Amino acid sequence: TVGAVARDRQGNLAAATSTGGMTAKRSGRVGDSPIIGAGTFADNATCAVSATGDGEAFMRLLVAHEIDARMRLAAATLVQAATAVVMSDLGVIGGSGGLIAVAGDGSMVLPFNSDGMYRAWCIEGRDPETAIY
Amino acid sequence: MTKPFSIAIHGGAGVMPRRDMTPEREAGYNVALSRALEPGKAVLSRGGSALDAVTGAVAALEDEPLFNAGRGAVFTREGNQEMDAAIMDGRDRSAGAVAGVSTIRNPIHAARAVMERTEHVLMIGAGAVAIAREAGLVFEDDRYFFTRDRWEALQDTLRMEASGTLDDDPSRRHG
Repeated sequence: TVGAVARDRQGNLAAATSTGGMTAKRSGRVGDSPIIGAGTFADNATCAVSATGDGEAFMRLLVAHEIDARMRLAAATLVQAATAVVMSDLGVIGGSGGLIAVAGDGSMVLPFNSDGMYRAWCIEGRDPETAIY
Repeated sequence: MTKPFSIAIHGGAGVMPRRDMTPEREAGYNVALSRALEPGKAVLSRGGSALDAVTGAVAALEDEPLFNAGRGAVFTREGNQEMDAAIMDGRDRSAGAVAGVSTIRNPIHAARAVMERTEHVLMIGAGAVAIAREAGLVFEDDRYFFTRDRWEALQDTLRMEASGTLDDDPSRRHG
């Protein structure tokens, strides 16, 4: 699975995700990537999210929308909301994986509860960075 | 007043175990990530939209055979490839998604076509492919999407299932 989130200079947010699914999946099985609110979500008022991992767990938790809801209804910051969902809630139902997210204020978070992730990011005025694990 | 742009990309949850990650492989992944970040960063640098930035970044990741999407997608147990993609615009919550598609070079472009050319959000299979054709998207045959590593991962998985030794290795499951 691959994905991207961005905030442009006008403050607008967007998210995109694409995947081949899981090796040896049953034909017709669909994971969280194309499910809006599970693996992909964006709203200027809160955040943009793209997720990757155990798709069924991300769908059961509606991970991306859960982060949006905590920011919108409980005044959580993006870091607080995303960290709680990925590092706590996801593990409770046995899901592994992670996500990338950016908020309307430009803050960014890249949490995961699995062994590793492939990541790259760039904030205007700073050098781009890449990271594995 | 303009704000500083920001963009992040991910290449999936299927990171191989550290013991298998040679310095050469790690360098290859870092190069691929940097290359995939560039189109989105370029869009934002010239004042373009977040929507165009994520579209460009994900299309670039789909073109990289190291990652499980587009070229380099994993195989189903039948030996096919079924790809899914989604996009969402934070300005107005418009969204588009496709599921279970094949032969579309960049499924993210198909997701965007669903968002921009239909009143729907999620389309699957033949209907999604038809929207992609109407939008003039690029199609490829199976050879384009085939990668030896993904094929061997499928064979390994099927063998392990048959012998009752299937493990939970995320690098094989998620590519």
